[in-house]
Amino acid sequence: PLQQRMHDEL
Amino acid sequence: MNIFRLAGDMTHMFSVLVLLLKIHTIKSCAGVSVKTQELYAIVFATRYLDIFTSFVSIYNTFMKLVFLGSSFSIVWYMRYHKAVHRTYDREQDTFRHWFLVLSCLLLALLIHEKFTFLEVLWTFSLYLEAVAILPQLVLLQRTRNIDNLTGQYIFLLGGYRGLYILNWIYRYFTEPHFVHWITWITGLVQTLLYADFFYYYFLSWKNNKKLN
Repeated sequence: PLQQRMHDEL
Repeated sequence: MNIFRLAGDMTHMFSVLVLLLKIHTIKSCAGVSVKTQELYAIVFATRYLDIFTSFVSIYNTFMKLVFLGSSFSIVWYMRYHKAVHRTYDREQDTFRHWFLVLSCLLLALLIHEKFTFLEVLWTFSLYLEAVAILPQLVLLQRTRNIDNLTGQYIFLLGGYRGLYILNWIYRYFTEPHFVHWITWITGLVQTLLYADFFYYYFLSWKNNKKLN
């Protein structure tokens, strides 16, 4: 999910 | 978090701090494109929207603040600080970067993973980051030469992108379903834009002559 990706990488 | 990702983030942080320190200490932004800096400020503003709504880690929040703070202060220095603004090369830095913003926005409205506000803006920031260096590379070619700090800035930016690609390769082989086409394609396009700069940077370093 987007939330995960937004946290995942800068 | 793997070593490539960490090295990539450190290289990226170092690149923006090198540029900020250069502008702050010698009070000059000669050879620097304010349009590229404005594009990066927009990239970070539209990508780090979750900075106030969700907390992941100190590292994550700290790095986002560094990138937001440095890009906005570089733009502020180049636009509003009298001494620095005087050294800004307005005649040469004429890339129509608002067209880049518009086309990336349209593309994000067309191609994204989910049609939500955050997702479209996040995808927009990926597209914009891929092309944000263009005004700077065009300015570089126009001014025919480059002072070493700006060269180092671009070199480090390219290094950060290269390390991120290694990070994605590493994660692809270590995490089962790690597939993000949009992130990968935009990251690859961005890194390719640095390719010819790296070529000339390496040549000038090898022949130990000024990069032009």
